[in-house]
Amino acid sequence: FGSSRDVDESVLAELEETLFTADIGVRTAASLVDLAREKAKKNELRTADGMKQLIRREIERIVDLPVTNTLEGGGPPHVVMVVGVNGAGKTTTIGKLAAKLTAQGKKVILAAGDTFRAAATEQLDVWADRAHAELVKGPEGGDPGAVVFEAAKKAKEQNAAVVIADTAGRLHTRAPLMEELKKVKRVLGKAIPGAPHEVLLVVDATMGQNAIQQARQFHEAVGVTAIALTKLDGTAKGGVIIGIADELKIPVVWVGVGEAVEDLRRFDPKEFVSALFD
Amino acid sequence: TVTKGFRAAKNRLAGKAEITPEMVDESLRDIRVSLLEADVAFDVVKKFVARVREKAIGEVVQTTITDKSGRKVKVSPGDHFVKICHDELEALMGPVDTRLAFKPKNQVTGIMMVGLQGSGKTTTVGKLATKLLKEGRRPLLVAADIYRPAAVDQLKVLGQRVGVPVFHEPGVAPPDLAKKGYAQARAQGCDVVIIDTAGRLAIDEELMQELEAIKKEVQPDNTLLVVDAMIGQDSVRTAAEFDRRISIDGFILTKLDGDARGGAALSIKEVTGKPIKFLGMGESMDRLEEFRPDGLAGRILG
Ligand SMILES: Nc1nc2c(ncn2[C@@H]2O[C@H](COP(=O)(O)OP(=O)(O)OP(=O)(O)O)[C@@H](O)[C@H]2O)c(=O)[nH]1
Ligand SMILES: Nc1nc2c(ncn2[C@@H]2O[C@H](COP(=O)(O)OP(=O)(O)OP(=O)(O)O)[C@@H](O)[C@H]2O)c(=O)[nH]1
Ligand SMILES: [Mg+2]
Ligand SMILES: [Mg+2]
Repeated sequence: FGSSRDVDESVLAELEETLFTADIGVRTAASLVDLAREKAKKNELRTADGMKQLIRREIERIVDLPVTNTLEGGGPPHVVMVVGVNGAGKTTTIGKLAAKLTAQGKKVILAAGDTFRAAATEQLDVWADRAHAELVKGPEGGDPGAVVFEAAKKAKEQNAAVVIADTAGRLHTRAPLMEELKKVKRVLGKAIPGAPHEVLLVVDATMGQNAIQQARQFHEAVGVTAIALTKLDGTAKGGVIIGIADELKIPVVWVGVGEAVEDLRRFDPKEFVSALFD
Repeated sequence: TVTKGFRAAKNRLAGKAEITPEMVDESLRDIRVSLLEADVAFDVVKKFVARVREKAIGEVVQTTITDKSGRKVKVSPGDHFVKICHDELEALMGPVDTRLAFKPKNQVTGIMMVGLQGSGKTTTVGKLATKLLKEGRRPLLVAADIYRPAAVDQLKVLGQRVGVPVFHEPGVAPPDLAKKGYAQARAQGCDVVIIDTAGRLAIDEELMQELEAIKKEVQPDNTLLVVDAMIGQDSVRTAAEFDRRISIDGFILTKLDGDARGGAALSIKEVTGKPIKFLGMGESMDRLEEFRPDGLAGRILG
């Protein structure tokens, strides 16, 4: 935006395009553009730069949600259940989280709760090695509940600090698979009272509006406490999390910025918003 | 309002004795919202709406159309508007071309699968192998993802399930893996090689050069971009860049068994001109369908 241009309809149209192409979503984008238009009418907003500032502050306000504990606070062991649709980046994110924890000297147990997909356990096994975490696995095609139960039991016995349970990718439209997820959650609760203390929904930053529906359904099924937004190292902006924050009040806590073990950062609202406008 | 989009547009025009251009424009606003919510790329929505407007202003106001057999028929304006939208969307996603390019039977045909991380390439390689087996061909899979943990294992498991050989050699770079894969195929009497590559960002220079190198080495007859149907506005950037760098022959849209509207289907076709060949409809090896525009058009319009 030419920084000192008047806030006229062409500037608002440009704003709308920026917001839409960041996957912000029609409703949220429309309300942001309306806000800018109202302020401009009342002469509270003079320049395109001023408009940009207003919108950035407003988006920051929406996504800057309070974060309760992440990776600690529950148990011990603190139990994290990782969920999300197919290919979002769950297994990779678990590897990165485990490495962060072991680097702090904490003992981490990983549960290979994806007993369905080809070589899912082998994949998590490599990550467990990289992160110096222990892996509890079960037979392929076996009951995921049994694997996470085993992992929770082991964590208690060994006084582990954290258990992270991987689950198979699933589309929220598959009711039996969502039921399976609820069952895994119940099993964790039976093994360790209060578990899972954290339910981390992994959202792929390249996703469009369907991510909001994903968040709704997973939240309804198992109560999502936090989001890890992956693949933000690409060209996608991950704007869908703004709609998710606005509607469901679920905070983004982690951001994936690559495929290597160190490519994980804490979510920073200011950084996220400024990248939207780049 | 909850029922926005296509239905709202249709209802606005239903039962009206006459339709003004203003009413068409109002309906097109609903359509625009609906398409954006369906993840159709911003610029593609603009183009589509302009095209429909042109047709609609000309035709809908008349409410008498010439049907397929050349007769003049009276239709309700709402129904005709709906028909224009549907037809235009189908036309934009077509023409249908789900064929793969095959070499003569005594030679090895190559299919190279590329795409962003997690889009469904490895799974789709298994599905394609299943389909080709049914058609009497003899596929061999090349595990050329040397980065992702257990990617080779994953393809080997799928190969075993489907009943096709999987070629991999540790410590060999992907272009050479492809070349050796072809040699292996010839040695084993296989007539199709399907190359599974690592997920990558279109902006990753090094990895895009790797794809160029694989392509230069074996010149696959088919280069297919695998796209997750849930993808948002990034579909256009990604498809355009992959096509620009390595020239895509067609697309496969995966995970359509969810409730994503799949607007990317329209965007990627519009931006590259390349056809959508197949649709992934689930995780098991039999869940691959040939692309048909009508089902997808209805889903995108909403
Ligand atoms: N560029 C990039 N790639 C990522 C990121 N996170 C994960 N990936 C890649 O995305 C692909 C899928 O990751 P997985 O960890 O297997 O995803 P998943 O959710 O466990 O997949 P399923 O278990 O099959 O549902 C892999 O190629 C990862 O390397 C990220 O932050 N950036
Ligand atoms: N529901 C559904 N899941 C699918 C479909 N196609 C693939 N998947 C799942 O999506 C996830 C990712 O699939 P992969 O085949 O590993 O994806 P990929 O593109 O090879 O991933 P990378 O190699 O890491 O880039 C897995 O959980 C698959 O089972 C589909 O059509 N429907
Ligand atoms: Mg996984
Ligand atoms: Mg793969």
